[in-house]
Amino acid sequence: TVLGEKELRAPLEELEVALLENDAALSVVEELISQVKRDLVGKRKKWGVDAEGLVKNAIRDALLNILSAQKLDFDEFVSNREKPINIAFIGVNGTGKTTTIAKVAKRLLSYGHSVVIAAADTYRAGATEQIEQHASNLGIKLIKHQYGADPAAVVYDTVKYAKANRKEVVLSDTAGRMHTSVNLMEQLNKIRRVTKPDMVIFVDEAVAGNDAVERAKRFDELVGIDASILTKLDIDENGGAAISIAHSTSKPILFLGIGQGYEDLKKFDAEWLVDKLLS
Amino acid sequence: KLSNSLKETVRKIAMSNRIDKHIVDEVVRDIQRALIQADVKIALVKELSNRIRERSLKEKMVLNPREHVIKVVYEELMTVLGKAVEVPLASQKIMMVGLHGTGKTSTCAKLARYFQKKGLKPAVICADVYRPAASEQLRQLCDRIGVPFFDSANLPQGKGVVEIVKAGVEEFEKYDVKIIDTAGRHALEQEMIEEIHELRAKVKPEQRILVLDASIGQQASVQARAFDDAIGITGIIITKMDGTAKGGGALSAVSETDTGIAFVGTGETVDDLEKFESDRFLSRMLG
Ligand SMILES: Nc1nc2c(ncn2[C@@H]2O[C@H](COP(=O)(O)OP(=O)(O)OP(=O)(O)O)[C@@H](O)[C@H]2O)c(=O)[nH]1
Ligand SMILES: Nc1nc2c(ncn2[C@@H]2O[C@H](COP(=O)(O)OP(=O)(O)OP(=O)(O)O)[C@@H](O)[C@H]2O)c(=O)[nH]1
Ligand SMILES: [Mg+2]
Ligand SMILES: [Mg+2]
Repeated sequence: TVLGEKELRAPLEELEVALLENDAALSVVEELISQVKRDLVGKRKKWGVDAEGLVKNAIRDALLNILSAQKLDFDEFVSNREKPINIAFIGVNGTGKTTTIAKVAKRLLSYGHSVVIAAADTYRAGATEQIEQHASNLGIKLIKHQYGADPAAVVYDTVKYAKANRKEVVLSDTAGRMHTSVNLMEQLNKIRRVTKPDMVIFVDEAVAGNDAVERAKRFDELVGIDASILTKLDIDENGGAAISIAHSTSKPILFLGIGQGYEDLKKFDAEWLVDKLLS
Repeated sequence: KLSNSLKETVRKIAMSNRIDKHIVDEVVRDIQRALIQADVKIALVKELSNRIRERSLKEKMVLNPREHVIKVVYEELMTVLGKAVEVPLASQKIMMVGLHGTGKTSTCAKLARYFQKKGLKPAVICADVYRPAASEQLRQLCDRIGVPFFDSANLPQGKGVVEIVKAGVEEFEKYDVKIIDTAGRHALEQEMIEEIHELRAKVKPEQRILVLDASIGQQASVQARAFDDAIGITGIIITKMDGTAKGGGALSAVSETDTGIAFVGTGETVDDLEKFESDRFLSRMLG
């Protein structure tokens, strides 16, 4: 017998709701569901396999496809790339960029790499003091300028420092900003042009809903994203936002932030996340 | 976006003077998609669309079907959203709580500025002893607008959050509005939830505001409920509405906390705080 639309409808709807309730964006879920429907309708149904099981497996494969479309091993990248490596962290306000830099710095140190941090958020109150504290906790050199200084200049100076002092990795913290601000997005572009980062990492939070698609898309369009890190998975375990971000940027997700401590960073595992989403 | 597709489907209704089930189903589907994309809780979207469908079909013949359906949608959403919450221009203690990075600290300064412009004397107390440079951040914001600031540095080392706030309230006895900033926390952090529960019990702030990021997704109701259970929320502030997020999570938060929205944050400067207006909020949400 052949799979028909009718018997696929209920399991597809059920999974659609489950994904939406786990914070996967509507546009991505709709695309996913219609693709799975196209693939399954008219397919020969094997003995003893029910429509529900088939749908779940098809969704699982489609999700894994979205998440593993682009793979990038951060540790390998750092090991193989010519030094110093300049990595910039960007994203909207409050997503966890500064805290994530501290976590990545800790991880790099544990692998024996030397790190210097660029305090390129020269705008927000207490931003320099915040990352200064993290740098001091980790015993890492920090380069900062006056409040209000040009962020591109801070990054530039930090890369210069790295070259002169044989530091392998520069981690640049930038101010949070809305993709709706033309000036602030242009400022990021300037940082990119002037300092030519080896990697631009978009940091967003798992707590965000449908807007995760729009902001990832806009940041990628206006500035360019090489990879993403998804934070606050300890708050919202389901990580549907990972699907939204991976799908709208087609860029790899490197790490997941799972708390506020320096150890709370785990390597992204697509299978693990998909199991959580479909459990 | 809803406005275009909704315009299209209700244009079809306008072609006929009667509302038939087929057209209503189409319009309701469009509304569902708009609400889901606006981050309204899925269960609430289902509930709302049933009521909208039911009400739209009840009146088979109307003078203007298009306006009728839109009116129903607005009314149903307004029922959930309720009226704006008025924070009184009076002597009070205001406690700010919410998830990490939602804008509590920035909003403390914005609120202080708001009361200052209204002729009251605000003062700010920092009860966030966890985040690196949290005090420094808030101190800088307060210095910029000439508002007095109190934090753990004013006390001997190792004082708890309750002691810090009590000392601050005492210090600022001559000030009208005392605004208390707390650390970000979430529903699963038992000790942190217990902390604000104790703070509320010992300090008795008249206002307990939940600061919510406009982009919050389906977690809104779970988190709002946890904060409400812990301290009884009296009002909500939605931040970062200058982005593209529609703030649908606010609907869930309003219904979970049985309160309303007081203000909206619309940017990073201290003046970027507006009083909440439900029809502006809804027309922005429905695109
Ligand atoms: N629970 C949890 N909190 C996190 C995580 N990552 C960051 N945070 C918290 O989120 C809040 C904001 O973190 P920041 O690092 O200041 O965020 P940011 O993106 O640099 O913020 P801006 O620079 O203001 O745009 C802080 O309270 C962090 O401790 C995470 O993975 N889990
Ligand atoms: N664009 C925009 N940014 C905002 C708004 N409100 C706050 N922010 C920014 O959001 C980021 C986080 O704000 P904070 O005030 O540090 O947030 P918080 O809730 O105190 O963070 P934690 O104490 O770590 O939980 C900062 O970059 C703020 O400037 C707003 O309405 N619009
Ligand atoms: Mg930061
Ligand atoms: Mg804060």
